[in-house]
Formats: sequence, C-alpha cells, structure tokens
Amino acid sequence: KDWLLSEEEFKLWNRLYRLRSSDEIKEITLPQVQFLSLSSEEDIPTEEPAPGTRQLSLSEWSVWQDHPFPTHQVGHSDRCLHFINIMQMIEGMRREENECSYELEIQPFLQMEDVS
Amino acid sequence: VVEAAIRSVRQAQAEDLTQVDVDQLEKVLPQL
Amino acid sequence: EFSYRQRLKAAVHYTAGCLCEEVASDKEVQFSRQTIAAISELTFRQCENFARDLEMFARHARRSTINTEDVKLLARRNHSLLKYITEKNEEITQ
Repeated sequence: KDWLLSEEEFKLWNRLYRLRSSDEIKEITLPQVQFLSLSSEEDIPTEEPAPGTRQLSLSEWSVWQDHPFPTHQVGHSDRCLHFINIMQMIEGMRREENECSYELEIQPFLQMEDVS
Repeated sequence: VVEAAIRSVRQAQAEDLTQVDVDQLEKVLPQL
Repeated sequence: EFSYRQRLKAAVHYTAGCLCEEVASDKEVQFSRQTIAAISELTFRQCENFARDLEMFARHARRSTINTEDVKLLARRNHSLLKYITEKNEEITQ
C-alpha cells in the first residue's frame, strides 16, 4: 500500500534477492556502448567483464522482444516500437533466400537524382 | 548505416562467418 | 505522399547498400540483401525520429527553421558523437 516493504516482504527479499559480499557476483553492469564508426574509436577492444561482475545481456531475451507487451498507464516509446518493428522485419526476412522482398518492393521507386 | 554494418561484421567475425546475415544484425540491434 | 516517402526510402536503401558494400570490401565479408534491407529500414525510421525531435527543438526555440544547434542538441547524450558533430559543423562553417 505504501512504498516500503512490509516485514514479510523484507524477509523474502533478504532471503532470496539480496546481494551479499559472500556472493560470487559482486557487481552488475550494462555493456559499455561506444561508437565504432567514429574513426578514433574503431580499434577499442571489447573489454571482458572483471571476475565477479555480471554483465547484463541486451540480447538474451530478444525472443520476447518482437511485440509490444501490455502497458498500464504509460505506452511504449517510439524507440521501443522502432526496435520491435525491426525485430519483426528481421523475423519476416529470415527465411528468404536470394530474393529480398523489401528490395523488390522499394526498388521501383528509386530515382538516382534523389541519391546525393 | 556504417555503425550497424561494422557491428554486424564484428558479430559475424566472432561467429567465424564470412557472410553477414540478419541473425548477426539482430544480436547487435539492442546496442544500436 | 506515399510515393514520395517510398522514393526517399529507395534512396536511403540504395545509399545504405553502397555504404555496406564499402564496409564489406574493407572487412572482406559479404552482406546478405536482407541485412542491407534491415539496416536501411532501421536508418529510415531513425531519421523519422530525428526529424520529429529536430522539429520540436526548433519550435521550442520559436524558430521555423531547423538549424545546426538543433542537430547538436540531438547528439547531446553521446559525448563522442556530439564532439564529432560539433567538429564537422565547425569545418563546414569555415
């Protein structure tokens, strides 16, 4: 009813979810993302996470990320819908061999004067 | 475009592939 | 309007294909057509997002013309991109 855990909820969290110094995992991080295409940064090697650090995966649950899940009071962002759309597109094209349906659909509209 | 291309290539190289397919792009899509 | 949008998409697709080919020959790999299509669509939709944001920034500053300051604002969340855009802008200005 309020934002504090009840005594029972606290006990549950303490037992099942609380990170302790005795745990193998000391730290949880997101992968570092930097531009590879800005020339000075292209050769930065991907750093392996230090032992005891769990680096969260952005792609582990991608199987679930191909459609919007129900929302409550705030809808999905443009960025989210954009991502889902591309995932759906990829799924649709996955089994295509040689001929690309997107290319066939869009090429008739190409006018070279539009290309800089 | 170049960022997507480079990241997909890196993914393909990590998987020992010489052809970059949508599977590789899909894996790097969240970071993109 | 649909036809115009498809023309733009086709131009983006063609350009994306050329850029991917450059990266491919540099790294000695090949891109499938489907990958190029997906990268192209990704780019086109991202441009739509950028355009919407740029319009809002300009409107917020009570301008009817989008300018380079709006573009820099768009890149604000990534330090290296912001630096790159700022330097490019200075080059162009000079």
